[in-house]
Amino acid sequence: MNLFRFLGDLSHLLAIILLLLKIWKSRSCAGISGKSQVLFAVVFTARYLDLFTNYISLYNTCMKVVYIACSFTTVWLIYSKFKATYDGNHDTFRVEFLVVPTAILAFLVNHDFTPLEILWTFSIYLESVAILPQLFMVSKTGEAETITSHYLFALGVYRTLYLFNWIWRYHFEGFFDLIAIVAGLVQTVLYCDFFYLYITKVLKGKKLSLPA
Amino acid sequence: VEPSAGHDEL
Repeated sequence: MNLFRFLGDLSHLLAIILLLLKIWKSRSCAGISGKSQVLFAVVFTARYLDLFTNYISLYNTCMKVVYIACSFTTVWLIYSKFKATYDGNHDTFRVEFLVVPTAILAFLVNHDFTPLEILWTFSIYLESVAILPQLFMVSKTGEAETITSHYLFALGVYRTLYLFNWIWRYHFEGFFDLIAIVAGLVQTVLYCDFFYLYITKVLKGKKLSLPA
Repeated sequence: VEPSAGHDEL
């Protein structure tokens, strides 16, 4: 495992824990898209079914379990424990527009036509667009709390570092997985506009608000 | 690319 991959995983973990802590400490999930969080829970579940079939390393297994556990906890906080604070009126992205096309694509473009492999492929495609309900929510309300911005930034950094990891692996190991790379590129591009706002506003101490 | 070998990334 190279440094990019490891830092990418840590950044992903940081994002997930940051969101959990934010909701828990503030006792509120205002400004957070429950739909994006449900999509991420679906992504982890579909991808990590190989926990039962394929052992890779203790690190790999632990991270997968933590990601899944945190992800489901977040969904539970939003839709049950702090349901009263959930901003459903602004969380109006139609997730079927993401789930249906990515599911169809997973059936058409995959490495191997087996149930686990199709689910893995579906999770890769779905992850690349799963943040859209959250970004849509931010654009609809015109702003995001600073901690939400940090969450989105860490999440964007994660896939960006994975791109460097894939360049590294291609160069030194001759390894490449085109499905993951293309989806990862799409995912990273979706964050670019946000990266710009984050660097020009949030890092200068301002709250992230979009021009009217 | 050898999918049968499993996916070692997260």
